[in-house]
Amino acid sequence: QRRDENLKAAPAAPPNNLSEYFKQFLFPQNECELHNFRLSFSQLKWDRWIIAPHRYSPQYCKGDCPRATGHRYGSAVHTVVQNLISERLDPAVPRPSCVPAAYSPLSVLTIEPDGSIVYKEYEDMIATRCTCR
Amino acid sequence: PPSQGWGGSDKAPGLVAAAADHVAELHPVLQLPTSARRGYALLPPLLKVLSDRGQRGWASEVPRLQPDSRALRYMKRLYKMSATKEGIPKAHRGHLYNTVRLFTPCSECRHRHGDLGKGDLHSVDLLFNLDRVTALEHLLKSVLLYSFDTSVPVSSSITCICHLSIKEHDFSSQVCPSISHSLAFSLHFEVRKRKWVEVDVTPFLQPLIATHRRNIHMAVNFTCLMGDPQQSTKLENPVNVALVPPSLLLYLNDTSEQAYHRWNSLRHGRKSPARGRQRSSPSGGKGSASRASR
Repeated sequence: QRRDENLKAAPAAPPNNLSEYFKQFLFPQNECELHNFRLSFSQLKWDRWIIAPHRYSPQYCKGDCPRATGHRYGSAVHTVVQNLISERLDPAVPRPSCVPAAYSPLSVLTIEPDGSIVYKEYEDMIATRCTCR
Repeated sequence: PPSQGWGGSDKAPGLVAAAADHVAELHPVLQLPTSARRGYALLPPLLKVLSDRGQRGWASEVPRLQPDSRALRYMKRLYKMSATKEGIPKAHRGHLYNTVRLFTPCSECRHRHGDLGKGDLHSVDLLFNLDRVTALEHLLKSVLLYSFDTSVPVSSSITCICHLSIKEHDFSSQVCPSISHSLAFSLHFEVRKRKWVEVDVTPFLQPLIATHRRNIHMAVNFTCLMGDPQQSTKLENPVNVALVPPSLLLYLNDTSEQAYHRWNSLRHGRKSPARGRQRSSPSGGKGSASRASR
């Protein structure tokens, strides 16, 4: 009898888009992923001493982290644990966040206050991959 | 917001810091707590430069020494050779440096002596101030960079005899207050191909830069003649080369945390911050460790 009640309650999914139907349980709609962002140093009025590059794309990570992150994001097991804590034990503990997992460097040409010119390569200036942590 | 780790983190969001600086300048009541300002000191050098400059630049037009236009042209060309349009460093064999600094001699010392009337002997006294070189920047190569403005017809060859002496002010000894090391060498080049002539002075400057000398004082005299000693043409009629005082170019390896170390990323598969530790494979960490070292 309970099975019949459950069947009545569950929305009948038309057979042809079952994968869509199940996807809503597996991954969030706006999943954690890398987003484009381009800025030019002239917008920040820093182009007087930053000679190159003219444009800089630091990118950023945004989106919800699914409950079962597992290998898909290269997340540590701790991420699943944190999720369980947040859901089951203490809602004050935040759910895992969508953050950069890897970066690439940036070369910058700037004018120093004494008028000398410096070319420098900085580490971790452009996000290239996201993860849930 | 403070929770964003403004405090001591050296990875604090520098661009946001610069913007906060700007807001603080415009509305002093919004000054950040001193602890947050202390955090700025740990910003990656680029972002610290930006946030500091942002503050001064926006709030007050601080007079800034403008670089020499020829030097600027050279560094833009070096940038194009070293990075893509998006600013990604190019990986090629000879590119071991992650920092290149170009200094022009400070203006008051650019006096020339020696009689230019003869049209050939050029002697110039140069003083370079290296305050911007940090203790973590190690010298790989140093070069005197000459840009030749000469009326010599194109595709003629020039041979220059150069005499370089570095004056060290040795205050410890009263007898000879200044020691000078000198170096003589000849340069041969075709006018057509080069707008720039690089004179490698690394052996000379290495000890001075290694001891973090702030000021380098050198005298350079040049004699340039037409012809090519290899082809046993007699060196004759001195070339009247309008010699612009040289810039000093330092190729450095910045060993600080924020600088990009290509050999790290090439050899050890640089750890991404999110995967702080290598996850040991089921066959035990040894496998992955030996693979990483290979």
